Amino acid sequence: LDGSGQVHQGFIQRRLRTHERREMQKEILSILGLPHRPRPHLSHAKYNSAPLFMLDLYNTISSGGDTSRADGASQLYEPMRTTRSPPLATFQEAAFLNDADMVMSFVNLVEHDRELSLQRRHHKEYKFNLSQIPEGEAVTAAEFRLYKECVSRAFCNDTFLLKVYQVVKEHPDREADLFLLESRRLWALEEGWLEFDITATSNLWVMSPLHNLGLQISVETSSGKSISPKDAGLVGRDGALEKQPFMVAFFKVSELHFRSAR
Amino acid sequence: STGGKRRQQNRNRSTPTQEVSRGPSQADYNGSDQKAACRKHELYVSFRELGWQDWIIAPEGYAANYCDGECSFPLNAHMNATNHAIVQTLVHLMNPENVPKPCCAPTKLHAISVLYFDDNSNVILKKYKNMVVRACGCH
Repeated sequence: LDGSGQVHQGFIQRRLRTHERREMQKEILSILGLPHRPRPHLSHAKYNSAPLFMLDLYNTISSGGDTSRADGASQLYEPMRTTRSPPLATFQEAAFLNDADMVMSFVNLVEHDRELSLQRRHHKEYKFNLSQIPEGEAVTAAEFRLYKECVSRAFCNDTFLLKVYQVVKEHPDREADLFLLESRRLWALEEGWLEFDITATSNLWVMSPLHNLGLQISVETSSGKSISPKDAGLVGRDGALEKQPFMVAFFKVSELHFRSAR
Repeated sequence: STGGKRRQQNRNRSTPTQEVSRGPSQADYNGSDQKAACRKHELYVSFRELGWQDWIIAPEGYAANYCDGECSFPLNAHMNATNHAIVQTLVHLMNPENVPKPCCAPTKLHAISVLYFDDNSNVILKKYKNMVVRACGCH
């Protein structure tokens, strides 16, 4: 149909045959730069924090004069969007976004807590698969995001010390070597998303996937006692889906892409 | 530069130069020919119709659009004709068998962003440059 709803004279109206439809899909996938149609496992993933965060970024772009429709999100996200507040994407993300050609969120792959040493029994592990990043994309910024809930049973002036580590090396007979990325003091009553800059770590993981051994966190009380992150209000796997920890990375195309001849 | 001698030859060959002299007027383009003039046509690529809602989160589709129509003399009847298109038309009129008319092609393209899941259920937000035809013109 042309703009006025009239059937264009040059076209024959007919339904596409199955193989034609498949070819058409293949062509559009090619335009999107994808070798095949992705098959995500979406049992819970679609209500997870990462897609909601990404949808916020998408809407930020769309409302900024992009041609794609801001209301174009699939209906399955609508109920979640209306119940969620405040928006996940901050001004910092908006700044990263302006400079980025691609943004990618990564779900935490750790499904079960491992038996760690007594000293690290409260540590939590996080792993992210950065192996499917298209060639030529360079990380310009990356964040590890954790949600902290208010710990109502604590006193107002109680604080916790949260430490985020990069796992540098694993050993079969002893504890893994950790590199402290950041330590941050948290108020017991504060609530919201915590963002940790892991740009350098992500770059290392992209360039050298063998070094991608994940992250660990630990929490201490103000008196130096190690406690479970859950006791400090940090949401883990058993928490709400929209508050699950995840990682987000911003990419810039570092080289020109030419679509190969087909 | 075509030179006086060559112009003379063309005149003797008749057809192309005659076409110049009796080229369609602005009024012609406002009438039935306007339909065939180079312009943007809407074409919506629906990800929903393709059954891709399980992996494309947003948008549901996008107005890809396309350009179609004739680029005929005089070019001022066509919006967005490039300067080069005018040269192309003149050369075509002088040598219609060997030199094609200007093409009806996009003169303004815009980007879209697509939000989708990959195989690992990670989410990708990617900006695709030059995906949407905003304006067509003769080139």
